[in-house]
Amino acid sequence: EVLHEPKDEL
Amino acid sequence: MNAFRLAGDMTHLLSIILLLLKIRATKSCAGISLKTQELYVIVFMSRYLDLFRTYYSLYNSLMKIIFLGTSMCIVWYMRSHKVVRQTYNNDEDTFRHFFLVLPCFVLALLVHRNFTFIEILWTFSLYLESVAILPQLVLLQKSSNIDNLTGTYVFLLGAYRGLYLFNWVYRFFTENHRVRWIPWLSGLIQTAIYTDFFYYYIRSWKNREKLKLPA
Repeated sequence: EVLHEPKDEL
Repeated sequence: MNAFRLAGDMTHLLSIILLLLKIRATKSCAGISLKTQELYVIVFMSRYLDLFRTYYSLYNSLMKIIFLGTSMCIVWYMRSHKVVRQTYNNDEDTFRHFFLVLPCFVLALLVHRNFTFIEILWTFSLYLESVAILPQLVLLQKSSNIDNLTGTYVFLLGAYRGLYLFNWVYRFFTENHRVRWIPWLSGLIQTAIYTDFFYYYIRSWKNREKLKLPA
């Protein structure tokens, strides 16, 4: 599971 | 990166290019809300703080720098360029930043995922972005003469977050991410705010009439 939210968006 | 996300980013980029084109080519910022543009500078500055902290990709960093740079450039044109600033609808652009910034900041302090400086600012930027268009829409409602570039600029700016909604649905089913209520709901509200504008924009485009929003 991914622990942190992906902040790879703009 | 999926096609929705790319289409969303390109729409966003195109909207900014169009606005800069209008300002540079016509030497006019008539119909553009300085309030909204300043809110966007705040949005980008608070969201892209991680630019020098976390590296995602060259694309990601470049786009962040472009959004930061162009938003500040637009505000500079509207405030300081000796010709452009005289075309600004100062009297009609009456919405107060304060009424949007403060509630969004308080909400970010109350509703967030982690209580850290970066996380609060990131959350705040999403809340603020969702309502940042309001001064612009209010100004358009007051304008009797909305030029094509301004109308299309607002349309593309609204479409960008709508495409992100599809991107989130796609990512939810294809990636192992948890539910992300904060960006999803903010994006949904952001797109919903444009609904009325979309309706009148598409109608005027289909009927080849001049865009006019009912007061």
